[in-house]
Amino acid sequence: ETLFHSRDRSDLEPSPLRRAKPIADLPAAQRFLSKYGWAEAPHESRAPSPEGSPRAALAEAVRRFQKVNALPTSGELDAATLAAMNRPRCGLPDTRPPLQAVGPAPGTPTTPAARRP
Amino acid sequence: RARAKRFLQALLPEDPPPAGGPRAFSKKTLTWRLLGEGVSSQLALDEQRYIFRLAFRMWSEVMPLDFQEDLTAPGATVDIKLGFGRGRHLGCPWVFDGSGQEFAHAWRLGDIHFDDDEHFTPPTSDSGLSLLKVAVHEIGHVLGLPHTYRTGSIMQPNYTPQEPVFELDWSDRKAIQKLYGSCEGSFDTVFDWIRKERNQYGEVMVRFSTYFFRNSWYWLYENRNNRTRYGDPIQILVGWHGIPTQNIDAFVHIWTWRRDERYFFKGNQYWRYDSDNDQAHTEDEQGKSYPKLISEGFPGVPSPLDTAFYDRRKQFIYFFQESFVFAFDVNRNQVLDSYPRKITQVFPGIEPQNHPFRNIDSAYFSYTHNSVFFFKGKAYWKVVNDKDRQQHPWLPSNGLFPKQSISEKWFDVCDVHASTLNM
Repeated sequence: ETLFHSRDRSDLEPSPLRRAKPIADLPAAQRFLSKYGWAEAPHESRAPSPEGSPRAALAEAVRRFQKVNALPTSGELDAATLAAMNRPRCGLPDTRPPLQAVGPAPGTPTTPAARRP
Repeated sequence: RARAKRFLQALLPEDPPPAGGPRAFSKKTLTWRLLGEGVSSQLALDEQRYIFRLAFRMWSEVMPLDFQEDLTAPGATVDIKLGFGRGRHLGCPWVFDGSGQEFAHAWRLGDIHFDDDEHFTPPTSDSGLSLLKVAVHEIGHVLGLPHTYRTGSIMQPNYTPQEPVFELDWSDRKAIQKLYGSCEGSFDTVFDWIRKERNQYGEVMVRFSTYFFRNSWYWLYENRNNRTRYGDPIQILVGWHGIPTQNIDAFVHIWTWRRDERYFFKGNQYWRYDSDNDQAHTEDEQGKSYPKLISEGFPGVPSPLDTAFYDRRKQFIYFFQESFVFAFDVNRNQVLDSYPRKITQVFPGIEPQNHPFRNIDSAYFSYTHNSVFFFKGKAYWKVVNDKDRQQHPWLPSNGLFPKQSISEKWFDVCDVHASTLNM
């Protein structure tokens, strides 16, 4: 039987064509870059980025994305870059963000339990 | 959300699997199924299943794994489950976004989901998203491949419209073989098939094709492209008419100024093949029917044979059985007096212990390499030729170089699951 997720089965109804929300602004682009591994999500950053301020980190992430997509590496979310983000694609990440130096706070004991799996 | 992220991070490039888990399937045959609750509303069910069957077969043509559709086993035992869904779908934590952008996702060693808000189309269509291409990509993830931006790779994250010929290129093949190894295995016989064609000027051109036979199927090997023909293997009974449909022992092409005869051998019999009509002769010029007994057509030659090859320069056929070789003079129609001899005597190893010794699978003269090769198991030994002796006069005549791996010289000669042989 076909699965449904709404009690009234309204999600099975033929729906008008649902379109993905275009990536057209900074927050959407940030979500894109985070989702596909080009940048850390802002709330996941635990230490200062090796690239400096969040703005600089974003620009660097955009540049990395632009480079592999054969776009001018301006670091700016220009029309061509946004168009590349809106292309049909697989939902898996492409890469992972640059490693960040995460160390214990001063005075924090390092135990096996404290280490991340 | 955290669980979904862990799943996706497991597929990042150059990343070890989570918690030291496996990077690849360890089974040789994987089962798959299109979920009944996950059938697309856009294509006929049979068409969806055919496309997935083809997608899996394309991978099995280049790796030592094959795939079987399983419609009956309990769902939990099926290795790879595929399904279509919209938005929140199939109990999956990762919600599809509607038409555009994300079209599918997959889990390493796991399942594949397709966004049914996308316009998936069959391979013959030049619009929409080719379901075949997307499926091949997602299966790549299931097998353990990450995204790459290399031009021509099927693992590019973005969809590119399907070219007229969509196949797995050299780098994709090597990437998957890095995880699963190359295809290996013994062959029944290997030979070059000569054909004469006339070019646009009416001149006769001689071309050849290389064939590998194993069990009941065969591959045509494209030497210039270092791979088998797309879509191979094919069943012997489909491509060769009138000869045994499996386990051929040997093939010989007697080619002189006056003779052009091609023979297949199996058991104590042999068949002559008519190249012009692409079928075995039913009878010879005297009206005697084929197949004939080897003992009658080649007196002094035993059967069953391991293999044979024709030496054009000497005009001998070398027949091999166990540890012996028989040199048959095609002009006198008899075995030379000094034969049979030990294979190790006639074809001595340059390194004495590095030799097949007996039960050679196939003796193959390659026009590409202008050399004879002995195949046994996964290995081959190259026979010293004139050019080798010009460069290294100390090499013994007809000596055997140390063994090498067949899969490192003839690439991607891979089995597929029997259920996909007729695609």
